[in-house]
Amino acid sequence: KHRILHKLLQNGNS
Amino acid sequence: APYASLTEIEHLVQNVCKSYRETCQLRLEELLRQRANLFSREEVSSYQRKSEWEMWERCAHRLTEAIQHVVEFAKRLSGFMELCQNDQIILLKAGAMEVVLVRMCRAYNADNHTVFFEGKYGGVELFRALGCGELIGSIFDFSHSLSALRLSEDEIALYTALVLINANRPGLQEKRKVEQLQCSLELAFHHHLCKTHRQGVLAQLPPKGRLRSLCSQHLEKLQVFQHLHPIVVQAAFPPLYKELFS
Repeated sequence: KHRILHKLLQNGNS
Repeated sequence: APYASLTEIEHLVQNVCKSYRETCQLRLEELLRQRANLFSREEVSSYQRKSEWEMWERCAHRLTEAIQHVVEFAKRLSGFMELCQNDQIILLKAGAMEVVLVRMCRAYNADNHTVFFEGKYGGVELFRALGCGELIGSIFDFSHSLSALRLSEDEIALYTALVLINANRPGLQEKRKVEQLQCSLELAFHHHLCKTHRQGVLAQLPPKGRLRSLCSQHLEKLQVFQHLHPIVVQAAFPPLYKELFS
């Protein structure tokens, strides 16, 4: 449902 | 509490301020330096002649860029990535737009009621084509009242961290964990204000309902627009914007 947000959150902690 | 000692509170202040500095999108000095750079009359009327959908699309893109920086801010906040992903999403979905609205006061010049948008400063009239005069007026008024507080960059950092980490957002799975983080951030904010003799700021911050109301006005306007131009939203609006708002 929140595909983009998931991706942004998983995309490293930087 | 996860941040009990003074040293830990001070570390948290440092973490929040650094996270903010790294993700603030435009440096304050740059925004101040650009203040004399105003849209000409011709440029303003060219914005006003744009179609409603083109202006909406433009604003949706600018807003999404700002929100991406808020997501990065959240990710760098100590403790945020330790929350479960459901709660990270709940907090960002509810708070990202509110943080953007608070951040906007840095891009607002109260001397001439203009805001920095796409490279220059312009007033409310720049956004006439959107057909949301009341919403734009409310957003400008909000920036005006917030800019009167003359918040420092560190104060904006700590304030926006607390706008985001709000344990009262509906749908949180680990409310206790968010409460603890919120509590630590409140301690950090208060500690910083005490240290800089700025405790008076707390009573002057806008009530939470004011930000909530601006966000729901935005959602209402989007609903009307989406009803009239469903294909524009579907085809041309940024996916993140749609995910958050539509």
